Amino acid sequence: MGAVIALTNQKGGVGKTTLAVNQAACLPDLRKNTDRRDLLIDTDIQANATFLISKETFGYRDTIGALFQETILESGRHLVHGTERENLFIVPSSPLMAAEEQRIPFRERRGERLSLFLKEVGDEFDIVLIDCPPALNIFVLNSFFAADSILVPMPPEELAVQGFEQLMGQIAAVRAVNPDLAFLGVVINMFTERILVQSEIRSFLEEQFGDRVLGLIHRSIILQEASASRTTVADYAPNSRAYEEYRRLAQRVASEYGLM
Amino acid sequence: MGAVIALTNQKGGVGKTTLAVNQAACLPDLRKNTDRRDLLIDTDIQANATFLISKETFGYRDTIGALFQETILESGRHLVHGTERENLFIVPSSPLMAAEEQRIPFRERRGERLSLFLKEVGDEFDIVLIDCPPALNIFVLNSFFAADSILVPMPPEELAVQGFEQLMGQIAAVRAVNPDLAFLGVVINMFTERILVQSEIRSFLEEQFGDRVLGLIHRSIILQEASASRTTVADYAPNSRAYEEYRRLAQRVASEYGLM
Ligand SMILES: Nc1ncnc2c1ncn2[C@@H]1O[C@H](COP(=O)(O)OP(=O)(O)OP(=O)(O)O)[C@@H](O)[C@H]1O
Ligand SMILES: Nc1ncnc2c1ncn2[C@@H]1O[C@H](COP(=O)(O)OP(=O)(O)OP(=O)(O)O)[C@@H](O)[C@H]1O
Ligand SMILES: [Mg+2]
Ligand SMILES: [Mg+2]
Repeated sequence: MGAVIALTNQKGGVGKTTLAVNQAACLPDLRKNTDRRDLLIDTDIQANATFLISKETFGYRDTIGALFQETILESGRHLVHGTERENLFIVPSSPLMAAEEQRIPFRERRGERLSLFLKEVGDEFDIVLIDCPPALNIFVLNSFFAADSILVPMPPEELAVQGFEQLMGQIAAVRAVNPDLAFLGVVINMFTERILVQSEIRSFLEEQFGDRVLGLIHRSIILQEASASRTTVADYAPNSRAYEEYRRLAQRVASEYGLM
Repeated sequence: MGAVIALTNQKGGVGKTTLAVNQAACLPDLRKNTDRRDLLIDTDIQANATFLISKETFGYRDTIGALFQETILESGRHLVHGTERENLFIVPSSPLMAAEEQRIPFRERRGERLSLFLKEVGDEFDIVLIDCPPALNIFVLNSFFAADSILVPMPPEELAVQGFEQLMGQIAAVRAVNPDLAFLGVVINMFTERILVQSEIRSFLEEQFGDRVLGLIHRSIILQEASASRTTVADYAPNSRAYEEYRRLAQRVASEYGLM
């Protein structure tokens, strides 16, 4: 299997989903081998990534919720769905999963359901991106066990920076079970140049993280328009600066993995 | 007891915490009776509201986590702490609560822990504001059972609007147990006038919600600076438009309750 990257930050609204879907849309444009396939896994019960990437309505049995039932699925292959992009596939989420969430702590191997799934299908994909919810819950835990690296979108704002220590504590705990989980880096996100306090926090982040700052994405109206059009910037505005910034980030992520 | 208002929206980063702490800071300025006291309850394990309102470090036993232990507390009074504002008190949260969260589904009356607490201390306060996490988890459920109304910050953005139906479904479910839970309204939040797609969504929200739009808060650098200074706009910039918008909202909320 290629790369399995969890887009994560327990702080809400830092741009995890927007990053996940736009990275997923840019990646094929970088590769020479156009046969390669990518997978986006939506682990958030609010299913925002699913909404932006797929126009289909999915029955609950065809979504990620099926991996978390009482009985471990024999095969999860049927949970992989095509999208309008030829090389991009999705394991969708569903708000119906909210009803299940409370019972999952009672179920066997509840932390490994996503890992088991990727053991089965992961080799068919070049890059697997996992969109995480704003939490440190069972779905995020599954993502951390299944991933080989985490990528953290970080707006240069006080409350977003606050949560980083807590996140790193969680990663450290997970490494007892998944010692290969790497911290790929941060993406300075939703950045507005002329806001002084943001520039100050940006400098602080660049100081703190050094070469672990893998990219910078400006706050852009284009990205909000793309969401309102229920699509990615790759479709909506491939000539925009926003697209270029995601593309450059994707290139950097790929080089970190020695891909491409 | 006066008003118990849950600030909620399962979408991340829509401004729940910023709204909660700034409302809490404005409310005393509206009242003639300066003996009245308000309480802010932080139900988010990320404890952002606690961070912004209080400079103290709290032992876990003195935070909201104490309400969710195996044994129901005889009295929760010691969980109410003063803040630098004379009339404002806080029940703080703590990231340590994350370790507990998985075990709470096993505990008796787990949905009522906050209600029981407010039965004991609620009458001492004029207004109780509850800051909720970006989820529909046990802490949000407790908030819905304990509250008499919910107030929903809503940026005029596609993904934020998407979640509203799911939220209303949850409220409907809760009303089977707490029939008095009212939908107070929405606050159009983080609004930037010149962004066309936001103006369009704003018009849509005003159409949909009519007189349930209780206020509008513009996106403001001042609010980010206040957070970076670990304080509220009432302290940081009481002459700003941002402060005026929170004040006007607080007035509207108060009039909805027939207070003041
Ligand atoms: N660079 C950007 N410029 C402008 N708007 C952005 C940018 N990135 C994301 N947004 C918008 O900000 C909002 C939050 O982004 P997004 O939903 O991707 O964050 P998230 O971290 O996935 O949120 P959650 O914690 O709820 O899962 C969305 O409305 C999105 O369209
Ligand atoms: N009106 C505003 N203008 C500018 N920035 C704002 C505004 N309201 C909130 N913010 C900033 O946006 C970020 C998200 O706000 P906040 O943390 O209050 O949202 P939240 O809904 O509580 O997030 P979470 O879902 O993680 O609890 C914070 O960095 C905050 O300082
Ligand atoms: Mg998201
Ligand atoms: Mg918050």
